[in-house]
Amino acid sequence: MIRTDNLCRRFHVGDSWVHALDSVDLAIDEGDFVAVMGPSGSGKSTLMNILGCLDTPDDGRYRLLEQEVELLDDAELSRIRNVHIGFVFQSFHLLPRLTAVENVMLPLRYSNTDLLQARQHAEHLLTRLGLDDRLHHKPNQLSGGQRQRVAIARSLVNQPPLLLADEPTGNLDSKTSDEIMELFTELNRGGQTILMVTHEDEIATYARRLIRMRDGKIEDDSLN
Amino acid sequence: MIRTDNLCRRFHVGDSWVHALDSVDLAIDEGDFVAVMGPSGSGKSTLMNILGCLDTPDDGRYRLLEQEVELLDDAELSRIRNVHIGFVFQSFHLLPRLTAVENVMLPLRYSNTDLLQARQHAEHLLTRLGLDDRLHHKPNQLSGGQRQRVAIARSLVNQPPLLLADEPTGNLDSKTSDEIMELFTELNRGGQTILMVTHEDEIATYARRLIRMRDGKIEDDSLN
Ligand SMILES: Nc1ncnc2c1ncn2[C@@H]1O[C@H](COP(=O)(O)OP(=O)(O)OP(=O)(O)O)[C@@H](O)[C@H]1O
Ligand SMILES: Nc1ncnc2c1ncn2[C@@H]1O[C@H](COP(=O)(O)OP(=O)(O)OP(=O)(O)O)[C@@H](O)[C@H]1O
Ligand SMILES: [Mg+2]
Ligand SMILES: [Mg+2]
Repeated sequence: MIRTDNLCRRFHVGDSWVHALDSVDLAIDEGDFVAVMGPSGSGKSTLMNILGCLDTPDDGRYRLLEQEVELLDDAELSRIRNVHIGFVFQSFHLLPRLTAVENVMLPLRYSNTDLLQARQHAEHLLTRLGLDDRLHHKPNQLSGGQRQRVAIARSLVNQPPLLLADEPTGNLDSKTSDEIMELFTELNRGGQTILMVTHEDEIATYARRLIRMRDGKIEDDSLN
Repeated sequence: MIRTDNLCRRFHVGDSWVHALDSVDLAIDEGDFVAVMGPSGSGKSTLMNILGCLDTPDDGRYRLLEQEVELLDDAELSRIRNVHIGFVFQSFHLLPRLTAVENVMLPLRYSNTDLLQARQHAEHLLTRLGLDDRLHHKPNQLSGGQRQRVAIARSLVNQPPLLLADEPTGNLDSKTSDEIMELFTELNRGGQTILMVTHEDEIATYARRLIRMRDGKIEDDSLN
């Protein structure tokens, strides 16, 4: 499903370069459930952004679902981002003027879903995540952990084959975190490929494979 | 240092009320190191915002440093917020156009600090938090955990008698989290009063007292 070869990403700040990703080789197959861990600043979010087609590498290649991503045009990338990939951002990125339900329904604009069915599916996901009495709250009317759960629901609403979750439980108490991980486990058993960044060992244990990053490189990649 | 009596805060959404805080009685003395835990949505951030003079209660009273907060005017509140209280927000709230150092120096505008000394103090704190090579990065040039550390440095730069930290390690790996908690322990030994919200048990253990919230109420308040 995912193949990367010598993936590099650097940023120029002032008169120096930050090597956020430094030759990353990665192979992820359909149905994998992978945790990515590593120190703050080691390149995890940068990797996720490239895998999610939100950023492009400076060197190296990325094949996603049999396609060379650098050869895709904007329309194809947009479609992949909205239909084939579910993304939970480390900082949520909810639209402030939309309610929880409206935020969750956003990715469904790109697929030909009946609007009533879309709404029901969004409400069902939010209810599953404990937010049935928060459906019509806007993000500034929600707690940090509630916003995080809206971001998770939005990533799942299109039932995408690939779920990329960047610190999905960072703002959640352990009981709610376990519920989210039970949901992810269920989705993975149903065939969804999941790649999640976490800094919590108890969350990483739900994954079958563990990748450790350091200074923009993968330093370890083995069964969990 | 802090005394609250029947503190209440409610929000009106649609045609219903959310009782975010439901009669909270709290007493915190100088030098206390308190952890606040509870499920997502239980009122922790709402409590912190009121204690930090960023929000006002709908009922009840709040005495801070011997003063009835509701009797203070805007200028006095502003001074308290910037000089007497250090606040780490759950969503950081860094100014996007300022560098890490400039963000950390912000609270020092309110105190009569020599600008060169202010800059050195800000750089020293950022270095202590492992960000010496990120001083001139703007927030969008920083990782999630790096932004979190800038927010922590900003909260400490005025050496405020009261530190309010809302999920200060939510985006940090365990090694960096422990370093932050060692710093907090050191500051507390030096006399700083610390109240921190966390959902992680390993972080809560650094505090001497543990308050548990549920549904806007304090359900437990005892030694840790
Ligand atoms: N402006 C608002 N309007 C309406 N409801 C609000 C508003 N702010 C907070 N709430 C609600 O008040 C409750 C308490 O919110 P608060 O942010 O204090 O929770 P919390 O304990 O910090 O949760 P978390 O652990 O998820 O950060 C939540 O159920 C939230 O939906
Ligand atoms: N736009 C940018 N410009 C300059 N440097 C950047 C930029 N984005 C990221 N970086 C740097 O690249 C490195 C990797 O960032 P990244 O966000 O991938 O780290 P991370 O592993 O997700 O960290 P965290 O665990 O703190 O979220 C960091 O050191 C960061 O400062
Ligand atoms: Mg990150
Ligand atoms: Mg909160």
